[in-house]
Amino acid sequence: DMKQGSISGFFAVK
Amino acid sequence: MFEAQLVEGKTFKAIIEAIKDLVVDCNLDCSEEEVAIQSMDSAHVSLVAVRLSASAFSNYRCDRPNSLGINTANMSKILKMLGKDDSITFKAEDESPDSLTMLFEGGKSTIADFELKLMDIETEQLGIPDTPYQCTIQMRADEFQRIVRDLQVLGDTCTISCGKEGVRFSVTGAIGNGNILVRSSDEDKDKVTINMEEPVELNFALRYLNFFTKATPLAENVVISMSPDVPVVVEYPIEEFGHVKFYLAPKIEE
Repeated sequence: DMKQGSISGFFAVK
Repeated sequence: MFEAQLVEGKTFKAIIEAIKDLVVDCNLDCSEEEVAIQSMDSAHVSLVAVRLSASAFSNYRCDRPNSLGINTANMSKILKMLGKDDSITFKAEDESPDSLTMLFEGGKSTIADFELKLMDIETEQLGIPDTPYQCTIQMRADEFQRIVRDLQVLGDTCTISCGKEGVRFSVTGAIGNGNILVRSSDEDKDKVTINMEEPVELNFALRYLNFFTKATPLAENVVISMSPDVPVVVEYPIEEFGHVKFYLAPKIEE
């Protein structure tokens, strides 16, 4: 099974 | 004071139509250089980044940076009243404005003005690193739309693999599986350009890719950029004036 990644896991908050 | 006229008002309408299924509320961040939107969808799976440079507007005045918080569904309701050849003039006060005024002007005899109530939206701005991608694919936007729409009948996850022979879109589902291979082509009518440093293969939710293709009316071509283990970028350039970019986090094997 595949798990959906989160976009906030890739880009840091400014 | 923020005041800006967009001669082709339909461009702004197409931007709102492209993002409103993903983004409920967002800020129009107005500065001397541009009008920009950055927002994640509510599930924080994708990110929308819109840019319209000041040069896209025929008159542009922005005395100080300002964030105008809009509800995209309400903005869309007002834009339903835009004539297809109308210009839009935006006006807002400097200090925490309550509303955004929009004038729609078409023929010489009619001017419509609307006020959209604004709201305070707290958002976290994400920093997107400006790094080169391993694979960049440029293809017709309507062809990309057709591919993701067609593949959605088979399953909910699309594997996009960019390799030597081209770009393969694959779906495996309960009823069967399908592959669509797009190869480089110099033909004017459906030119496909693939730049590849290293092969890349990633899995994405078709539901989101379908949301992105709502931006198809904005651009003839779409640019898809991928690197291993990072979000894909699906970019719809708006002539030389800006873009709508969608970032989508990949699905990962558990």
